Amino acid sequence: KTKTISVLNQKGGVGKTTSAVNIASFLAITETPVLIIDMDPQGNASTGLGVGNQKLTIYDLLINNKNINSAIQKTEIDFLEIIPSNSQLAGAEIELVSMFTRETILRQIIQNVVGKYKYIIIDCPPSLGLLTINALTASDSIIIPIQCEYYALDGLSQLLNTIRLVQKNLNSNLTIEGILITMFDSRLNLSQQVLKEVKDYFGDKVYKTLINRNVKLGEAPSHGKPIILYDASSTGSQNYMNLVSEILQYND
Amino acid sequence: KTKTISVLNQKGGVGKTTSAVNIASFLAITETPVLIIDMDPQGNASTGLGVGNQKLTIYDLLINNKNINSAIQKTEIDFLEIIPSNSQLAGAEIELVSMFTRETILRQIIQNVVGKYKYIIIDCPPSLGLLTINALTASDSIIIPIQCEYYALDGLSQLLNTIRLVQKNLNSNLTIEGILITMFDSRLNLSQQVLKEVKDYFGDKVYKTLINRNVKLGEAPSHGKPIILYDASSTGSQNYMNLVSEILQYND
Ligand SMILES: Nc1ncnc2c1ncn2[C@@H]1O[C@H](COP(=O)(O)OP(=O)(O)OP(=O)(O)O)[C@@H](O)[C@H]1O
Ligand SMILES: Nc1ncnc2c1ncn2[C@@H]1O[C@H](COP(=O)(O)OP(=O)(O)OP(=O)(O)O)[C@@H](O)[C@H]1O
Ligand SMILES: [Mg+2]
Ligand SMILES: [Mg+2]
Repeated sequence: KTKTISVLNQKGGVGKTTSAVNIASFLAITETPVLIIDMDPQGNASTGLGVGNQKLTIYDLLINNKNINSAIQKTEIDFLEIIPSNSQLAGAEIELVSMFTRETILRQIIQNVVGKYKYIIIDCPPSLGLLTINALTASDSIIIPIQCEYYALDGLSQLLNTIRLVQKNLNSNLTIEGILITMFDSRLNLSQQVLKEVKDYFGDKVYKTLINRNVKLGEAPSHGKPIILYDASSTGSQNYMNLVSEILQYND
Repeated sequence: KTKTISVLNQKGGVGKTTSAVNIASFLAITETPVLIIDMDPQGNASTGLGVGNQKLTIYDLLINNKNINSAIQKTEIDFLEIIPSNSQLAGAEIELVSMFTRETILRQIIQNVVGKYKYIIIDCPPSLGLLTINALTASDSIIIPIQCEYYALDGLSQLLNTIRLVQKNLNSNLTIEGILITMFDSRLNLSQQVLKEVKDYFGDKVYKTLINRNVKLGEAPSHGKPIILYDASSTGSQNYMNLVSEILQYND
């Protein structure tokens, strides 16, 4: 059976792509077949895995009804494949508005590969528009990265409202897989305060593993590599490895 | 005469809101009348200036055709007023799609207050959708914050393409006001590398003032205050003050 997980938070720059890329990578190195879908017109997940976006992308599947297998590309990691995206996807939000069943198109696409992968990870853009709604409708659960900053707390109620709307109208099975604290810096009061507020709000949905601020995570994308291939001994790499073993504990 | 400046970059979390709020604040303390418009459904600029969003917001002006003066609120800083936003705005992208002249609605709204303010600063969401197109169509120029991270470079060509399209089809006067380096950390190679690449790419459009990473800028929003009111002696405050004097040099 395949589990589809969206990585989502409409607040920008909180570590969605970094988490999607590195969670998918660490899942795949345990020889678990994983597909990552880049639903962000910026195409950062594609860049972060060193994959070009000149061939078919998620846009061609959503709008031009192409066969999913023609858009799936290999990555440098065995067992990890990707459906990339590029800037064409920016136009998809408007093109989707007038289509029938516009919220469930991605779910229909993914049906074609259920069983081929154990996990499908979807990297979402920083918005709550139709691309994100498609990802939520297609998902079993959601991982919400929260940066240790005040603005990151501000938008949580909007996010939870949107999730509730999707659960009510489009996907009643959707659950929260977990809340991930990112860019944590134990020396800063702000980090400690946000961590406390998030734990108070979400309780044991918050992963015990915190992702620390670590420049290696910022350097890795410029080499088109997930952290395991760029610097496996870094704090960032250890954090994401611990996170994935925590995720697997809840899922196996 | 009023100058309207959009603060824009579709990459998330690069310091758009922090820059819009603090540029507007430092402009206003020179007793220059400034209006800030929060075009982001997250409403971070409204939060950062301690303004509630229960009254009329930019959504009511864009979609419900209300009078602009009914949505303008005062802030803690004399000479600085705001049109706030809230999560209702998230629905506006879809609602705008079917409206006539959907790209120029904000420009028509702003016409009503030209002359009342010397500067209008627009905080944009992390996307290139209709809300952002409205902001670009209504603007004289754009400030582009760029975080010292690799992904921040990745999206620049998309951003410049969008700007060119707006210049060609909707607003031929639109210019780049300046490129602002944010969250700079001189100890990190990554910061130095990104700075060099940005200077190579944009030349003297890059502000000499760099905004350093400074935790006080992250703490200020939780008190609903711009940095000048939260901690005027901090590096963050000095950086934004220097930036505004640089902006004024080019404009007066
Ligand atoms: N733990 C970390 N330590 C240091 N840098 C990080 C960390 N996580 C992410 N980054 C860097 O911070 C920036 C923002 O992260 P990322 O792009 O993954 O966020 P995002 O939520 O996907 O952004 P967007 O909203 O634009 O999609 C990136 O440049 C990334 O390299
Ligand atoms: N120079 C800085 N030093 C430290 N923290 C900063 C700095 N500039 C911004 N921040 C913090 O980084 C986070 C991202 O900044 P901000 O929210 O202003 O970016 P944005 O581009 O407006 O994000 P979005 O794409 O979600 O609109 C915020 O929590 C902010 O407080
Ligand atoms: Mg991303
Ligand atoms: Mg913002």
